[in-house]
Amino acid sequence: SSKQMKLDSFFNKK
Amino acid sequence: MFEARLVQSSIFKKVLEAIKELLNEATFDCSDSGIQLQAMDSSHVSLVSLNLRSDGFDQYRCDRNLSMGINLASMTKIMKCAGNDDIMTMKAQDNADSVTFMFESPNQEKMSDYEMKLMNLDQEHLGIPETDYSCVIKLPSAEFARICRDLSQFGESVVISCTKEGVKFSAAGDIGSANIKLAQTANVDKEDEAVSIEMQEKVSLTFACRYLNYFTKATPLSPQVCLSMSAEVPLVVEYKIGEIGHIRYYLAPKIEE
Repeated sequence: SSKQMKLDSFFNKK
Repeated sequence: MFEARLVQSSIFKKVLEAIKELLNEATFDCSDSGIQLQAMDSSHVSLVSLNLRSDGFDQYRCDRNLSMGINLASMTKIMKCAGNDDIMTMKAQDNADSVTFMFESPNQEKMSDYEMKLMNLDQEHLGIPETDYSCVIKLPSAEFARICRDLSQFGESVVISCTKEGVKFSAAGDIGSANIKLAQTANVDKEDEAVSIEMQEKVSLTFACRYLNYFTKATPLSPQVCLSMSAEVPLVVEYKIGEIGHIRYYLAPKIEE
């Protein structure tokens, strides 16, 4: 099955 | 003092329809360059980035930067009070705790104003890295909405594969499987109906249908939609908003475990 990623692992908090 | 006047209040009505299912509340950041909004949905799987440039408004004044925390359900109620052809003006004093929406009917016979309380929302601005995408696909927005709607009947996920031949949308689930292939259109007289693909290298990524169907709520804003993809980075779904700006949705991919 496929796992949904989160945007936090792609975009860094400023 | 912040004051923005837009002859076409229908733009704001459509913008609200395009974000209100993904976000409950959001901060409208007003500056002299325009109005910007950036917010993730509660699951942090998708992000909305809205940009309305000041020069797209009929009148625009923003003496000091202003961040307005807005409950989108409340703002939707107010926008429902506006006629599609009404002229809309948003007004707020500096460090105000409320914002006023004024709607004027085209013949100026009906003038309405609605004052809405603002919320204190903590700002969580994310840095979105500039990306040179491997594939950029432009297609009719109604076509994309139709594909997302049809394929979400077959499964929770859609695989979007882009090669130089074209772009393929696939879904599979309990009832079976579905594939929709779009080839680049050769020569169309109306560019709004064109399918164009700029491919640096082929890409295939998996995304949740649920979010794609939220994004397609923006379809009334633009006849075309632009999908940008690179391996293992979020998808970008962009709708232009007339000459005033754009709304961009980012969606994190699903990866095979």
